[in-house]
Amino acid sequence: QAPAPTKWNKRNLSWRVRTFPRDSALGPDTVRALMYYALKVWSDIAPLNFHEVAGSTADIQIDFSRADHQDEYPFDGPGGTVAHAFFPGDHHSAGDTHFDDEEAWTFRSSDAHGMDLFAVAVHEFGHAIGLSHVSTPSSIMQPYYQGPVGDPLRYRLPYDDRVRVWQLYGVRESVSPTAQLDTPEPEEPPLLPEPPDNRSSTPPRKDVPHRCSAHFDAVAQIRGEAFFFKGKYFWRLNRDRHLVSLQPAQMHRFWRGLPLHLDSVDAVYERTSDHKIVFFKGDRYWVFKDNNVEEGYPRPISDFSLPPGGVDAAFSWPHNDRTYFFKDQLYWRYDDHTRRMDPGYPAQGPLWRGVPSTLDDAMRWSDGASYFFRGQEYWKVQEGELEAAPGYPQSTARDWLVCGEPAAGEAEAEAARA
Amino acid sequence: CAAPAPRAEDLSLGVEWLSRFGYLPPADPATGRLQTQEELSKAIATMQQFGGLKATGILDEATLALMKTPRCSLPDLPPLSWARRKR
Repeated sequence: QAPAPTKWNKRNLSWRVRTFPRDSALGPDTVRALMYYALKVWSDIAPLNFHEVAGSTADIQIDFSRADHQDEYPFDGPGGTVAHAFFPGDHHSAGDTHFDDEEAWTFRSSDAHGMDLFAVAVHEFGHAIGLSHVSTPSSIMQPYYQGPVGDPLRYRLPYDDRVRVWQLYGVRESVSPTAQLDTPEPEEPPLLPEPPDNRSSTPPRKDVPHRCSAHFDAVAQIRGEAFFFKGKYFWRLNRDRHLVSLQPAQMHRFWRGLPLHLDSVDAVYERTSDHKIVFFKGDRYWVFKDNNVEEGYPRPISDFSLPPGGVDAAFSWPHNDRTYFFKDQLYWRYDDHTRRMDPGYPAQGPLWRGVPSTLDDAMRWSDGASYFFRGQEYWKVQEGELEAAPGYPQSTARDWLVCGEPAAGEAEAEAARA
Repeated sequence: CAAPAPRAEDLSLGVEWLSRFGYLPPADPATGRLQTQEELSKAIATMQQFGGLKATGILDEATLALMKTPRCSLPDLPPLSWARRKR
């Protein structure tokens, strides 16, 4: 009695947690991690790629809502209905997934009354990619909550569910159907990226830059967070623009696959076409899927029709869905979807009035504005504008990296103290 | 002994639940929620079967307990299946 299957025509699907649980013991990072792993359960076996994004255009919008939340499935407080998701289709809510914010969402909890968020998310994402309910007791797609399903890093879909998703999307290349039938030991997925905190057991190194005095090599918005790169290190700010740690993280320990001898990067940006992350250094570039480098990189930047000599900055401008590359006083406009440079470039910069003609890097932020960085200063350009907002430049260290007012010599003194 | 008849509130909960999750057709504004006993029994049996219970068609304790189990909001049977079943 299953309906005609609906499925996504595209294979790259973006997702975003739009609202988080209000009174839950689970923090936003844990919620995002659980969503990542619940989606990965499906993309591990089917040719689907899920990418977390910051913008409101995500294919799968995830919300924690209460009671009537303006769809046809109002929630009913603790117990009863706990979540739902919309099947793929042309409607604007296709793929959207809603969790009842009044449930006691848990993760790795012994609380028998809690609702295991990972287990429910795997089920709901099954709907979001086109699977309906089944009566098979072992299936994750049977409609009743049956408790936790175990470790998100090791969870493997029951056979019935694997077959049903293969019927919709085929088998992922890396998955051998025979191997699946032979039920081998599940492969352990990579661990979630460790937050760049100060729990490292390695002693402090002499080449560690200080965030308050750094001229950053590159700045990028990746998955809605800001990354400030300097030398072999980077600082990370979460979506609320709060530094994850005052201490920088080591680039090579997080971005797996960058050559160890690489002492800095020139520019970084998240590609809008497939949400992969591109690093530039000199005449070469690397493409990362999440924080792992793709096979076959580095490649020459001539792939972008860029001349030898590298780039200073790379910036994806949502206003026209184009990527801009900057080098000295020149800039190029590139279409990431067609992978072609737009004709008529390079042009003499800058495109935005009031922004310096040479840049360290640029990024868009979740407030819709674009930010341009050079030296220890930054310029803000409001969404859709072609001119820097009045009152800029401002101090990058003060406004982004939790430093004091940059009094003369203070940054240097603080750096020396550090 | 015959099984005890379900209490009115259980029956009401059961009918509402069966409609919500696709086992009974949506309420008809002209006739209210009137269902024939046979229709209701059939719907309960289908729900029991889907939920892994013995398909008796009787709204017993186990069936009511399953109806109170936390679950996904989406229906188990799509609306289309109603037209098909009616035909």
